Amino acid sequence: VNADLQRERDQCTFNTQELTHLIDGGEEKTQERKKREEVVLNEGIHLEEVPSEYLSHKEKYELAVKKACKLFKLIRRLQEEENTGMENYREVLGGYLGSAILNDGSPLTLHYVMFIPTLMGQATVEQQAYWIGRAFTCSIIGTYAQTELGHGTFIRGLETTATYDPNTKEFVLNSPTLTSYKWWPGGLAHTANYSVVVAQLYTKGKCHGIHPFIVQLRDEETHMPLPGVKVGEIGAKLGMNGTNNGFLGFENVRIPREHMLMKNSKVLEDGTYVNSPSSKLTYGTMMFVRVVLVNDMCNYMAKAVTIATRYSAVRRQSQPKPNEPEPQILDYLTQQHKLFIGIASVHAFRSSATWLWEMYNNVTAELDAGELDRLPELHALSCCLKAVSTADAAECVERCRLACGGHGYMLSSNLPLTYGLVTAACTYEGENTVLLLQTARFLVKAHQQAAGGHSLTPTVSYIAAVGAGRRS
Amino acid sequence: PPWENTIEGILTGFQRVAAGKIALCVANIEKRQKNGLPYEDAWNMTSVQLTSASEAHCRAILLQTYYKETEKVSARASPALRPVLLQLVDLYIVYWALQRVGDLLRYTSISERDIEQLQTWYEDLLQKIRPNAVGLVDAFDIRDEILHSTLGAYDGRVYERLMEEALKSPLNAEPVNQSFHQHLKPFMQGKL
Repeated sequence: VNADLQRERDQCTFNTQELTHLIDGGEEKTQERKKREEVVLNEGIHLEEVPSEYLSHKEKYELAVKKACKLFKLIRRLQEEENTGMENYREVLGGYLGSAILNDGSPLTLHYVMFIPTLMGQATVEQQAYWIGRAFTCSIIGTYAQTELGHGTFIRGLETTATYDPNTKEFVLNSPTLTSYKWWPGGLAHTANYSVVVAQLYTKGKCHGIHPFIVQLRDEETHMPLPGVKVGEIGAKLGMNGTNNGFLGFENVRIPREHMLMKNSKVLEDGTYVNSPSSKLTYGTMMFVRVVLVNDMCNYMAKAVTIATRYSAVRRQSQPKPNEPEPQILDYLTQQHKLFIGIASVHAFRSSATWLWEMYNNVTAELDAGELDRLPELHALSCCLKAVSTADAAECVERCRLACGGHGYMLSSNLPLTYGLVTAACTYEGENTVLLLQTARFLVKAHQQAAGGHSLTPTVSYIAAVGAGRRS
Repeated sequence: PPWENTIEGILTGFQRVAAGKIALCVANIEKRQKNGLPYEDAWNMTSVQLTSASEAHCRAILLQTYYKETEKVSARASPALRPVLLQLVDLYIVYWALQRVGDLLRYTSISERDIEQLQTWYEDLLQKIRPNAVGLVDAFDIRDEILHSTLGAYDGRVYERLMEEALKSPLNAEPVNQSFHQHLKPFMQGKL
């Protein structure tokens, strides 16, 4: 070990392992995590003959598919051996362990992070019985297609249509314009053979807004796109070039009535539409993903600040005092100013992600009991926390990269790639500015409630307190 | 109310900033509506302030949550770890107070003197954390295979790793690349 780094470790005033256990949520969790890492990394899936930086776009995808299949095969084996559920392996699938193995994104992540959770959240019991088993065993590969070429976070503006035909008891899917083509979903281009598709539902000549449908895209044997399905790769991106983001257009594609996910809203055989108790219910999946996102941001920031801090202990530079050796750059206050806030931010966001997750579980428990009044507060919180955590994380990773000078510009530092993964999160799962404006809608309503003397939900109660203070 | 230059004072200050920004947004929307603008246009004209109010709301919650959670957690920590956790949360809160000092000046009674004290407080915190910086990132316990970085490996052999990775470039497989014969040599000899 580098002598400077060793001296840093010798001078540390606390037991780092105690902090590790605290971060993991206890010694047992640390052992579990380390065991999981050991098992997964010992498979050697992450090892590359040639660094993937030197591969073509096509080769990067082919390598990503190869690694992803090996990884899921391993997870399936582990689940059988340990008889555990999916949550044990979320870290491996989408989290920072997964990004270590598939360091430029995985074409199968959406299958686990979006396709399966949507089936669990939006499909009826019968539909789950039919689809979930095949999805879990990966005998079908799914993705989640909502965003379109011309429409993103404002999901009521989506143009893809699903029109019910009572004569054949089918929905007919169409992409009326080029801007209505689905654009971005991971795994969509050449990997998935099924997709949840979000489309405007029309029945009996009336539009009932956006609803989720499960659609087969490719033949399960030949993997050829089905008739009327136009699908392909959207091209090279700033980062995540292993994710196989695709486009998807429909031309009179017919699906059975049972392929509309009907846990919340329904269409009866004669075309009658039955509404869902609350349009907010479709937010379930999105909020789950946002809470997961905040945690992922913690992991990426932890990686970047670990790299930059250790490097700053090794790197020596200039000679402020004559006749003295070059000091470690970590001794410069400007370097500490760049890095230490990153260390603190990891802990801050982890606390908030845990707190938001507990709140999400409490609110969804109330949801099942039909209590909806804290849903808007949770939704507003998940929006602004996702926006602020991803923006702060992107800024933190870029600051860590710059703190490493020229060597931070090397792909082999892993800081540019980490930046690519993090900055993507500022736009997917809700573009940050749109999300902040959605939170603002809730805050303006809260302010008006406070002005009217009504009580406020806990996270905005300060508005009333400050308002009262100002009036007094 | 008078400004308190303490952690609790800063947390309350951030709530005042968020509440003040939200109130100002509502007032501006109403003013624009009174001047004949429809609500949607009044909203759009105020949207820069609205996103800033949301960010302030989130920041107030982030600081509050981190502070409360750390109080709980550090109570269970060893006497050696506890001050380190509290230094981190103080650093985070004072850092953001300095980052948002304009808002604090506008919505609270913070003074120039208070701000000078905050700056000194922040710089002292950096110095206090300095001896534990490597220990704090070691505690994230991220294996080298996951870090996947020439600069961040546990052993700190930065320069050796940079060179090892450079040699993996396919261009280094041969001392003379074929382009010399196809392009460079004819070019240098004026034959292109």
